[in-house]
Amino acid sequence: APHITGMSFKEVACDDPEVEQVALVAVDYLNQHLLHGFKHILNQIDKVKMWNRRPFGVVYELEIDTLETTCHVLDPTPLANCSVRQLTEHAVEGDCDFHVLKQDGQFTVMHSQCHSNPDSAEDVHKVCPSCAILIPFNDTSVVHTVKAALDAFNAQNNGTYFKLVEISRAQNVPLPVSTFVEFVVAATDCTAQEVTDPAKCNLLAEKQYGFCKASLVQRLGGEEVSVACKVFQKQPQPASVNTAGPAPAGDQTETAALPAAPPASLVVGPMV
Amino acid sequence: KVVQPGTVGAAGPVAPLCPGRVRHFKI
Repeated sequence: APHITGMSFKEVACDDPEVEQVALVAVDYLNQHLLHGFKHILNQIDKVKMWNRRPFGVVYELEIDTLETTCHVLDPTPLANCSVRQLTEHAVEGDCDFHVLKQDGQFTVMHSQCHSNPDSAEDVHKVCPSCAILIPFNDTSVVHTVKAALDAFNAQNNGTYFKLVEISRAQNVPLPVSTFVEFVVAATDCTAQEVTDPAKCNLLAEKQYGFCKASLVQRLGGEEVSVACKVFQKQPQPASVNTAGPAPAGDQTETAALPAAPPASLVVGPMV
Repeated sequence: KVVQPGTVGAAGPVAPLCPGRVRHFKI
């Protein structure tokens, strides 16, 4: 291709209304492509450059900071109604680079790359010395708490047997020894009262997910488990899996049991 | 007559274009 002289970008204000619109498109794209964990919300636009694209349109090169919300990516709650995870809950931030094309008034995400990091434990303890700190999902206390919570939930549930899909968050505090977990479950073709071998229970074709929060506290008299789950409406299985579309949730269920991933990884699907 | 340089006809402070506002809190 011939060398094009004069290629340059234009400096734009980060709080420019159109840049904010581009950032919201980018965050929406991020949430639609997250394979697990929680939805993220825009916190700050760090940098922006606007490039003219030949023959038409402009490309926004954007750096944004996001924050984790309390809504899981499978939760149908609109992002606007999701709460930001507070510092006392050990907040997680995301750093993202996006290239967004604007052409004929339409925005198209051309490139995205995100990383996420939890706040440091030291920073959390500065604002809240007794607050729980994030721990890895493969910690034995986490695995034990999730199993105890899921067993308790299924024992109280006369209907469908729910299977673990993903551990989404895990925290602990030393005194009293307590573990707090958040995890995703899915309905199976087994009934909770009759299940003998959970491995033989299959997820329903029309996926029904639930999001659970549980805690396990070590007391003198033994363990105290509490669990609360919110079951979402059934999600019809798409006719064909589009690799560039929203998270193919059906594929996660077989591999995501007791994941050992760090608690704050921002995994996005294939790029366009 | 001595005049402090920069006091006559000086432009006001230019607001930085970026980064933008923090919507929630910084980590």
